[in-house]
Amino acid sequence: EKIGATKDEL
Amino acid sequence: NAIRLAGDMSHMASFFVLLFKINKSKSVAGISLKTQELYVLVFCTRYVDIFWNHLSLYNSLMKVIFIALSVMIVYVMRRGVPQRSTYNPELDSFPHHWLVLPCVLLGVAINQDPTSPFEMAWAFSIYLEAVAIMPQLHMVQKHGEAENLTSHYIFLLGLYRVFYLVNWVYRYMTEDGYWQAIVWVSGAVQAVLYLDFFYNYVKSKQKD
Repeated sequence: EKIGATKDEL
Repeated sequence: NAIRLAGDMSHMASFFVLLFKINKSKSVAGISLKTQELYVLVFCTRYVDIFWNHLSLYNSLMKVIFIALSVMIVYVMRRGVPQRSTYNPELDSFPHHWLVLPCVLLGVAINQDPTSPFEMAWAFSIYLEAVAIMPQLHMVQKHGEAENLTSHYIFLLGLYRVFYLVNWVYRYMTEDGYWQAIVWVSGAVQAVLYLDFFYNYVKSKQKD
């Protein structure tokens, strides 16, 4: 799992 | 991508529909203050990284907008004249503490980095967002039906979630190694909560 990968979503 | 953008736009539209409704009708009857306060909590705990994560102007700007609009809605519901006198606390009776507490525990227990308080807060906000609509849905059920604009508001929120789900499938297929268990499971739970509402919404639109 890419840590923080969804931090580019709201 | 376009699907994700569509999700963000329906999410933003939902805020404006709700603000329009409470400004135009001067009434917050049928709107759950608990759900709105949970959203303020969701955005404030998720977007703490606004101070150090600058991925894009779009992202930072949207974070500010989401926090500002959700705070504005709560402010009008609590302080607005005459709106505050139209709030029905007796219908807004969902035991919301029972939503927050498990989400806190889950956020502390299951997150992307157990050493980081930010990741705990972030995971908490993902879990809480999944269930934050429940007081509002409960209120609609108690009321029997929702006003048109209120139902449009809930529909847009559900639509936003559906767009995000499709966006995740798209990203999984196009981005190498893109895989997000926490958001996917929570997002799916969130979408399921809207199913009954969607069904009734479409049915009543067909009748119209």
